[in-house]
Amino acid sequence: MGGWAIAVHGGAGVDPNLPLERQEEARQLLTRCLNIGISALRSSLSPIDVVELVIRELESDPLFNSGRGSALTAKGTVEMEASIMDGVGRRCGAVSGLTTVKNPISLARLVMDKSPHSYLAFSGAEEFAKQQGVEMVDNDYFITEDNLGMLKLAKEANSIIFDYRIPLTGSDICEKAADAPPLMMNGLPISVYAQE
Amino acid sequence: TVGCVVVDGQGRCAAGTSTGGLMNKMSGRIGDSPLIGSGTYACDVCAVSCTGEGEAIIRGTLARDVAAVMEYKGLGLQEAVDFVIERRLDGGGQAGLIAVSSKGEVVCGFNSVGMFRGCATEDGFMEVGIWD
Repeated sequence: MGGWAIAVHGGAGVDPNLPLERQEEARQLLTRCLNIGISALRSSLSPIDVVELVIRELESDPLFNSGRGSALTAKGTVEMEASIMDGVGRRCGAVSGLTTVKNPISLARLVMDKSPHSYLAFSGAEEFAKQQGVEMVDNDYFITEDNLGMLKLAKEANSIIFDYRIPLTGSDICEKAADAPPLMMNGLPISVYAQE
Repeated sequence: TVGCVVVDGQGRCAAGTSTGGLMNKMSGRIGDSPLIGSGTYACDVCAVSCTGEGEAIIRGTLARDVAAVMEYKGLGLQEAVDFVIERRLDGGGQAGLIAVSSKGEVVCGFNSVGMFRGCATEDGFMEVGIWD
């Protein structure tokens, strides 16, 4: 048996042109969350408690694509999802289609601990959240200006993505499109892709 | 997407993943993050959290596959993660994952352009990274 270990992530697929200050912000958030997990482990919290604690912190910061700062649906709203699993006994809980639950990972944990099921979604999950008394906020809480801008670009990219001959004005997609086919992720130029 | 995996000093593992999904997604679209076995998995061998192109991760049942090749093929954690990232992401799917093992190992693997990640171990190792 080795000692304890922890890892966190904030998404895969990063725009190579991401400004340095955004990179530094991301590093600081990852370091802060790692340190929260490390001190929890040193206080002998169980692995499942540490996982929930760290992900709540990541959900509350708008930098990454979860909780506050979530990617937006085509309608401009937020529909969040999460899952959690305890290796001891392979117990698990998952939720989808959340629109008002402040910390989706905690509702996933309650599905595991307080329901006879493994997965609840949309209105059923929201109803369960009310029953459990978890913190619930307006859908606006999750929506950031940055992501409203990204949604606009993503909509443009979907309609014009295959026509490099039409440069967009005033957006760096156009510069890149003009001189080289952009890196793609999930059908979107990486510059508008929000790491899922 | 954000995720966390932990193993304690007794070798007990846990994993979690949370996301807003894809920008401009259809309402009702479900990705890999809430799917046990695809975006998240934990057992007595390891714990895994995935991120990236959800549909590719679902097709590859990525998280469970890491545990499966450790259980059935006897691979170590690093080998298992490399195997899954190289073999299970078909159709050019781009993704990454973090994993710990009950032996206290911690690994990150990805085939995408970068991944926001960080890890630490009890013997004082700590690393935060974005690129390769």
